[in-house]
Amino acid sequence: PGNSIGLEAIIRKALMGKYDD
Amino acid sequence: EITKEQRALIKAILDAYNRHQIPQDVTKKLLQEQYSAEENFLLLTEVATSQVQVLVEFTKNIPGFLSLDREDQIALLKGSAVEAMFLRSAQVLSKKMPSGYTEVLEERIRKSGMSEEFMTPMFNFYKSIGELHMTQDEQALLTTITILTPDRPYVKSHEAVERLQETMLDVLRKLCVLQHPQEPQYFARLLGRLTELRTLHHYHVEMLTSWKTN
Repeated sequence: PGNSIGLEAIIRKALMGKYDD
Repeated sequence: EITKEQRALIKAILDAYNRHQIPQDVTKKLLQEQYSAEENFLLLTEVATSQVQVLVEFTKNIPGFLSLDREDQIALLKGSAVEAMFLRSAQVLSKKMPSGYTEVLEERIRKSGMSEEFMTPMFNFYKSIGELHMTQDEQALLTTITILTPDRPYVKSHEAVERLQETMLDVLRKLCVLQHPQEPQYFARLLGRLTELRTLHHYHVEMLTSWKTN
């Protein structure tokens, strides 16, 4: 998660409520 | 004195904090003793990803957070994720666990491939958090304050974030006075941990950079 692109992707997805895709 | 509104705020944050924990099937895997170096790395990655998801779910429920600018929400989460994770890990490790669990967890971290010079300040931090014996509401509020730090990179509405953080700082300060009447320095000690977190964050960035170049 220190990888900024990976981290941002996880955050954006989770903020939009899409956990499982 | 804590106002009625502040009580409601503490309750909302505490409920969200307790509701959003790392799933048990993930934590159970952490305690299995047999694993290869590769399995260990993959599992720690899974745990870290899960921690970020839990962090986002918690943050969404912090009163006022979703009213901030959308890109600022992302900037705040991005800027605080590592610190919030250190804080959550410290709390997990400082809980009373069945004998042997702490050792298994520590062993995993020690075998993760990170350098000794990073691990020492990290374990020192975990220890210093444990010594505070924070209550669950104090932990939840301290995490909230870490997330709502206005000077993260790319935050545009600095003042809106600052206002929200000030609200949380005021509540935590009052809570500390109430819950630790014998320790007038308790609130200051909690804030001191935020400085320590910043330092760890800095080490973490350095460590990642050295991993990438190697």
